Amino acid sequence: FVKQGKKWDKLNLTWGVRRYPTKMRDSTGDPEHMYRWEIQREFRLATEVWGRVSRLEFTELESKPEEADIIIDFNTGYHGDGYPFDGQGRTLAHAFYPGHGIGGDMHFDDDEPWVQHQDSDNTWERVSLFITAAHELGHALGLYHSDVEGSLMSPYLIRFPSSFRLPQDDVRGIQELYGVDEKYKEDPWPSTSTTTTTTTPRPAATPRPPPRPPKSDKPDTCNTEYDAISVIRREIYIFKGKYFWRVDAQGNLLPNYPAKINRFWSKLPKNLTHIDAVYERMTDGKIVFFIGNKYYVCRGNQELLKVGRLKNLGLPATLKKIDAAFVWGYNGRTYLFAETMYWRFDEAIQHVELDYPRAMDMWRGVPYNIDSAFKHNGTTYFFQGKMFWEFDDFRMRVKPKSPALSAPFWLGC
Amino acid sequence: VPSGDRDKRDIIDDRVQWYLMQYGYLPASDMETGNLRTERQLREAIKTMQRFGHIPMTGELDAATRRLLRTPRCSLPDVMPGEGNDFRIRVRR
Repeated sequence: FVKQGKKWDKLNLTWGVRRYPTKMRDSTGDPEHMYRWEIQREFRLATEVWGRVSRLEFTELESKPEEADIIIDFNTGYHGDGYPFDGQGRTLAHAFYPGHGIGGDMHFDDDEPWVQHQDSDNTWERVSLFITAAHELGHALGLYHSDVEGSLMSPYLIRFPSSFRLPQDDVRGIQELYGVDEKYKEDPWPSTSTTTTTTTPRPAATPRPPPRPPKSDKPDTCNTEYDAISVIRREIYIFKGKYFWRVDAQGNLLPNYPAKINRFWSKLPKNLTHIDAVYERMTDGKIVFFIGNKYYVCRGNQELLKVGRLKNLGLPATLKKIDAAFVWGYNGRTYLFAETMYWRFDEAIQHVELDYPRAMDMWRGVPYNIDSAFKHNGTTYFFQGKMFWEFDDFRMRVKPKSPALSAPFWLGC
Repeated sequence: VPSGDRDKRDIIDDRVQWYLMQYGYLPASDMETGNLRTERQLREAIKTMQRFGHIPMTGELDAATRRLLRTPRCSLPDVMPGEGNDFRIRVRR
């Protein structure tokens, strides 16, 4: 087994199915499809697989799944993260390793022929939802894929008998992460075909981390996150809320900053509350701002050349905002980042390149949902919260000394 | 990858290389940096994939390997990138 590196800092985890398969027997009446309660039961059994051998406890939030630690969705194709599904066959599902927000969530391909475990067969025409769910839950708890033959965390779907028993490799992995359940004895696992009606008590919903407080007004130079950052005309511009700072080419913070964005960038929307991302175009020096689901192309700070929607650039119509944008020094290409994914943008045709988005994991060590990013003096930096990560372009990973506090380094606090 | 007189079905084409990158058998970062790979790197990557699929580790795109490429699977990578792997705890028989 392999521990991915992240784990939950608590033993009682909540889970819930937020988006069910589009075809369920409740509405279609088709015996090929599962009932809603059968789908829930397959997931409940999957939680018992891991809960039984460790000190983990699972509680289903049936009425408010969106508040659970582990949110389960059935999706098809591109569905808002860097792992688009591909129709029936090939990729079945994926999960995010433990953490806030999308961490712990599990996504299943709605195009797959999901069936109850005892109805699955050897043809891949009927895929066991229970086995796939138990595997993905292993990821959501912090386990990576295992190359041990017959393990549940093997990447390839393998067949297990209807009386499923968690293989020892997986038992050792989860116990290494969350300890041993004293009551656990190595006896055969009750067959999944027995109808176990576990009435999970409806718990008080565990609140998910409160959303970041709305952007306050004049920011504290030495104690704030950065909405956007970029080198423009050899100076560093750092944006926060309605204000921005300027740092000259020698690294000195110019006096009388932070100043109001609207005062200097007078052509941007008068009612702007913040900037999401900004970069200076390599090709012609224009400055591109991203605010919500729109972008603004400026020549200098007095001329607005173009306003457009993110979807006009080939980004998903559902994308609400960009987190960061920069020109990567390694290849001179423009990259756009949002949530758990990123795109490469072709300036020549003003459109994102094909076979994007890709998963943020490519930029190893950089967290999801970054606030901003830029290249300065040949080095790439990523920002989230009040910290920043220095990135090693050649090794495609953050440098060991990262992260560090932003304010002392960038604004001389 | 020089084709030479090798069996045409054994040419490790872009789709196979994409698969190897997608599941961590080749540095996914090559997709961004455009680094080319050597024949040996490709063969090693295929052997690692065969190890996870529990089929003979020939390093070739033989029939068993082509079947493996079509086997339904989880979409997360199999090999943790770089030296971050915690092989210390991987149990080897």
